[in-house]
Amino acid sequence: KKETFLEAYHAINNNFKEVFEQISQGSGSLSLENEEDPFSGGLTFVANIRDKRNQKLAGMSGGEKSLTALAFVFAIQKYLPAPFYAFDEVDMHLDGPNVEKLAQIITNQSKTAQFIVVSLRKPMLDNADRMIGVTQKDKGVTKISGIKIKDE
Amino acid sequence: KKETFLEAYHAINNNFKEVFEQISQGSGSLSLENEEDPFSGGLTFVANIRDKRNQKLAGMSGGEKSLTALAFVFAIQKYLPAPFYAFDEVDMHLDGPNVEKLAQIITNQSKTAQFIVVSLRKPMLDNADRMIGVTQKDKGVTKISGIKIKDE
Amino acid sequence: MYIKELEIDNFKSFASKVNIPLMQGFTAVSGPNGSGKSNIIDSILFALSLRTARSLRSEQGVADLISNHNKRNEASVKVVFANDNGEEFSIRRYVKKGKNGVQSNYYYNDKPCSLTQIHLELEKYNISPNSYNVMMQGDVTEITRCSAIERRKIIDEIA
Amino acid sequence: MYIKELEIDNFKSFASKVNIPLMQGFTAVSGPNGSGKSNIIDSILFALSLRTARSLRSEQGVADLISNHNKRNEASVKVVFANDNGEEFSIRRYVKKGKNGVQSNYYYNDKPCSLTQIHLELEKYNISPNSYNVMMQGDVTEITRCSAIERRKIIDEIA
Ligand SMILES: Nc1ncnc2c1ncn2[C@@H]1O[C@H](COP(=O)(O)OP(=O)(O)OP(=O)(O)O)[C@@H](O)[C@H]1O
Ligand SMILES: Nc1ncnc2c1ncn2[C@@H]1O[C@H](COP(=O)(O)OP(=O)(O)OP(=O)(O)O)[C@@H](O)[C@H]1O
Ligand SMILES: [Mg+2]
Ligand SMILES: [Mg+2]
Repeated sequence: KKETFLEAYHAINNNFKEVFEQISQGSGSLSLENEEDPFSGGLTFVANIRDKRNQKLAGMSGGEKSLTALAFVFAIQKYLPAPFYAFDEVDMHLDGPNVEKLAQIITNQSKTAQFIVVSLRKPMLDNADRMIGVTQKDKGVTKISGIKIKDE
Repeated sequence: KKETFLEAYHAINNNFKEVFEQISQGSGSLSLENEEDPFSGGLTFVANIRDKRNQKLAGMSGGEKSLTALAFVFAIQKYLPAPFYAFDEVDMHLDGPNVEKLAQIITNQSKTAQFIVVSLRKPMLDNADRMIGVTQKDKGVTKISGIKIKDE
Repeated sequence: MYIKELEIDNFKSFASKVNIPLMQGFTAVSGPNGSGKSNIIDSILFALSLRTARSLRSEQGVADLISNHNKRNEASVKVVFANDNGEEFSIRRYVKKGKNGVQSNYYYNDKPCSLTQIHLELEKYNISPNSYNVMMQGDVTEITRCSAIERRKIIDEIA
Repeated sequence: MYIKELEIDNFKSFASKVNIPLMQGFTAVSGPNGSGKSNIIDSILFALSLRTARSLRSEQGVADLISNHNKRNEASVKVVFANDNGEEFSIRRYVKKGKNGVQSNYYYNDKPCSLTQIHLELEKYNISPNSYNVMMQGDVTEITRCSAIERRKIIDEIA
């Protein structure tokens, strides 16, 4: 049990280091509170966005926390790839440039897996291969208003 | 104690009805779980956005919940006006048109009170009287990059 | 392997049968607040039984997932998967409100089957309630908000 | 009555003394993620003692609010209020880390005073920890996420 946990942990940690650097220009890694007996402690992030030093997770900004969490999600996906991914407004806390960066990462990943991404942010919608428009008819009934294919 | 509570509750509820209609084109009100003995129960929202019927708070969308919560905040403000208001990304869940609508409400309120609003959304920034730019120097030190006054 | 089509009938704000064709690659979904975007993602989680009804924002359980726009008392969502060779399979969940509460029925390629069979089939493709391939609204914030122990448990489930 | 100026010194990401002039009406604050926007709002909540250190995202209490960009071990935030007739008053909070932990000192118009005096002065203008005039990142979501009892308590405090 400990072996299989540590094997998964080390693989996901290596992925996290790679993705975190890509998504935040900083450096970060996962960290176990008790490496000897992982099940008696928790898992936390030791991560510095950009050129910041000694950042504490609790003190990070909303956008910085989102980037850290997203790096973790992508790290898990690399370890355990699924055929499809569905993301619901994961770009909500991000500023324009970070939305664009995230959209690029999704575009790359979407070469090997299907991505369905709900978003209200323009940089995300602009990067997609196609867009499904959703609207509401009277009394709030959902209607699919169309599918726009991005011209290549 | 019950009297002062009910006096505040009824005044805030009247404000809520007014603001909720303005912000969501629907109709809504506050509701006490136990009107006879308010302190033994809680407070909930009975609100329908637009022309929807029988909406449950739990089933509302992220944006709809935000509009409902914001209507409550403005209802309290009307009852107990403060000299300044500071809002940190309260428009995060809202689509473009709803950000615009919220910005108009803030513009109106800012005639009688000071509003300091942190936002990443263009419709909100476009409506402000002025904008304070914040950026980070090396190693993450905050620098105020300037104050842009909107030309009238 | 990818989702080729969703068939949503009387689920939440989808008051009548709607077919949503999907393709491989990167598909964005957008529209006004409250229009039904998250309900599309909820419909996938419902059909594949990847989340409980309560986490699909329905306080009274599965019954709240049936559209309140009419009196039909039933709802159904079908997910059609396809692979590059054109082979397909589908998973469908149908619920009906009766006198004794709500009954769920599961179908694999339109033939009745058990929930366990659905989960076994999905696990072949690394799809499970803990696979972190579906991030609902607010899930991202939860990863940094939860305790370090809860975060470790994410790896426990995957290992 | 409005906030005319903030003087932030060695608080969180403000590693040196910064003056931010403010005006009446509607002022927007914008900038990249992590640049320090929320820290400006935190500095107001800190100076006026409207929130605990923990709710200002500092796990280790007030000590975490002092900038880690240098070894100064002190931080100070001053809020200058003004009214339409040009009358002004200021509230300042200064903290210093010593051997016995962190010491907070409060000043009204640059003269030392107690926290109680600060709260009494602010209550004249309906500014209190429960006045709902400051909404931090995520507070809006909390109003619909919390229990009905907690929501009622908001009115209890105001009444
Ligand atoms: N059982 C039901 N019957 C009918 N409508 C329902 C039901 N359950 C939820 N709804 C409605 O569905 C709507 C929510 O849709 P959804 O959460 O998908 O919106 P959204 O497009 O994601 O919006 P946002 O951008 O604000 O997140 C709400 O208006 C809600 O009242
Ligand atoms: N004591 C401290 N010393 C130095 N820096 C600190 C301290 N406490 C917090 N920080 C830093 O302040 C930054 C957070 O700033 P803030 O939360 O104001 O960002 P923001 O502009 O609101 O960003 P967002 O748009 O993502 O919400 C973080 O990078 C954090 O590491
Ligand atoms: Mg949604
Ligand atoms: Mg912030």
